[in-house]
Amino acid sequence: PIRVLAIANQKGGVGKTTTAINLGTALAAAGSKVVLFDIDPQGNASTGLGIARADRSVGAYQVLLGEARIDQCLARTSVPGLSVVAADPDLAGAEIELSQAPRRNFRLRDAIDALGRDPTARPDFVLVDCPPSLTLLTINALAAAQGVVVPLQCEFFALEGLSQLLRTIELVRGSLNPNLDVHGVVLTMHDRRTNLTEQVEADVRSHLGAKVFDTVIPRNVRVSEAPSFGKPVLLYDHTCAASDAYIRLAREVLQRERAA
Amino acid sequence: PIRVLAIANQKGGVGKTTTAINLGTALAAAGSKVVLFDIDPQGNASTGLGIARADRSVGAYQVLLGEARIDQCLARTSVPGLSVVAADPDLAGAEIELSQAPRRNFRLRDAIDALGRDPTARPDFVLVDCPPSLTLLTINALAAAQGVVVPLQCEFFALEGLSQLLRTIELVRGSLNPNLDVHGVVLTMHDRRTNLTEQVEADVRSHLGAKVFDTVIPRNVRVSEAPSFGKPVLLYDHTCAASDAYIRLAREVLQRERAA
Ligand SMILES: Nc1ncnc2c1ncn2[C@@H]1O[C@H](COP(=O)(O)OP(=O)(O)OP(=O)(O)O)[C@@H](O)[C@H]1O
Ligand SMILES: Nc1ncnc2c1ncn2[C@@H]1O[C@H](COP(=O)(O)OP(=O)(O)OP(=O)(O)O)[C@@H](O)[C@H]1O
Ligand SMILES: [Mg+2]
Ligand SMILES: [Mg+2]
Repeated sequence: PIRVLAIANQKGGVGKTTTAINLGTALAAAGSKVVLFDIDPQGNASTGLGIARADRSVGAYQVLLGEARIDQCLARTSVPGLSVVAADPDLAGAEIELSQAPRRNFRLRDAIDALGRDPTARPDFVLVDCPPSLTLLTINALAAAQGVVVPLQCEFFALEGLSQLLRTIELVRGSLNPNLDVHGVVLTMHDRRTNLTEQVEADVRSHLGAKVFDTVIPRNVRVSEAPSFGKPVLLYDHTCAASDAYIRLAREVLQRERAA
Repeated sequence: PIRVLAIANQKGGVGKTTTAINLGTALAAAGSKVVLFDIDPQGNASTGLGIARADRSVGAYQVLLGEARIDQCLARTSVPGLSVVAADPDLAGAEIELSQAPRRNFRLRDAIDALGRDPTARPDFVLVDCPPSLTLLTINALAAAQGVVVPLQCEFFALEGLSQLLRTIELVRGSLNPNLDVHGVVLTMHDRRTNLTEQVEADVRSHLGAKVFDTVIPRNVRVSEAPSFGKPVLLYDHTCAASDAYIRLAREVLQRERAA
């Protein structure tokens, strides 16, 4: 079956898109077939993988409204084995348009189930890049996923939002998706030189223990330069510390998959 | 009349809350009477000004639902002249609860108009800290404001979202609030050492010219340490470069006010 991972955190700017792009790239480089589903109307994951605005006429919005299947919307990227269902601003309208629709919380799940029934199109992973909110688009991702990868910026406000996110995951597990679990929390923009990073890391590891990945993603300017070239940092600069970290993160994700 | 400024940008983590807290503090230090209205369910502005979770039983949610007036919800802060209408997670429910309510887009505006009719309670400024989305809560802020202060992180993804935000401001000006205008764009987490910052700054100043504040806010770890003490960086470390920048930003805001 397809493994679906939601990359979610309602706190803004914590590294959701960067993690979706680079974890997806590293999993594809390790031989997995990966679909990145961009469910954020900002469309940053689509941009970060080089999908031009003009090439997004069929994508996440059409899939959620039932006007297209996922396999009809797959855009190729510069990474072999990684394709994208792109997002555009229309997606922001889906929240209202679907508010009275049947199975509004399961639109993504139903679309991924249909993809799974076609052995030639079936990927190993679907990663879903979520917007910074806990509304219908993120709920669709949590209802479709078996695991949530939570990027956590090593900052105080990001830590404050974590308990709210864990409560929401509990609620979704209790109502929409009994299989849902926190796959792991990954510390991002980790800066070993600051006390704040040390404090946040110590706090999170003491509360969540093994749920926190060993791998941390270091703050590294090459990461923020890469999107302007439409490339994952793994392609833009595979020698930098953050690229190495995302490769190690993919290895940990695969280990957790095998153990599951 | 009360000057209402919305601190808005749907891109996450660009410095909206940090700007709302520290611009509010600097305006109060300069002698203005300021109310910070936290309309983000994350409640980071409330936390960053030291409002305990237990003290938020009456706040932004009650005001929007019409159950309380603003002057009944004002919480004092450690900054003379600055008070807060706090936010808590209930606020996330307001989007759904108000979706069929009368004047749902003008709830904040009506509450601020009522505050203005009481000469003893009337502040000089109301700053509204918005969530990272363009849904009903942010629309309420844009419908109530005369100006939008747009924090813009010096990063590629943040630049990508700017045109979407400017289009939304146009739409609100055309339908809900003919007085609305971009008060100014402030560059945040500005790091003079990186090419990316230089490129983003050059790009924004060439497109938006005088709309961009001269003052830029430098990246400075003291800023991200301050919220864990419930204090604005201006109180936590008034000597650091970011504190000085927020004081200069307040001066520019006041100059633009006099010129308006
Ligand atoms: N390890 C890192 N080092 C340096 N910069 C980073 C790193 N990870 C992410 N960034 C940058 O930080 C900014 C925020 O990251 P990103 O956009 O991935 O977060 P997000 O959680 O997806 O944001 P949003 O909430 O808006 O969706 C981006 O400009 C990105 O390039
Ligand atoms: N000038 C700065 N230097 C260093 N860190 C900063 C600076 N400004 C903000 N930060 C930190 O960056 C993070 C994001 O800032 P902030 O929370 O203010 O953004 P936001 O736009 O309000 O986020 P959200 O979209 O979640 O509401 C915070 O942890 C904050 O402490
Ligand atoms: Mg994102
Ligand atoms: Mg904020």
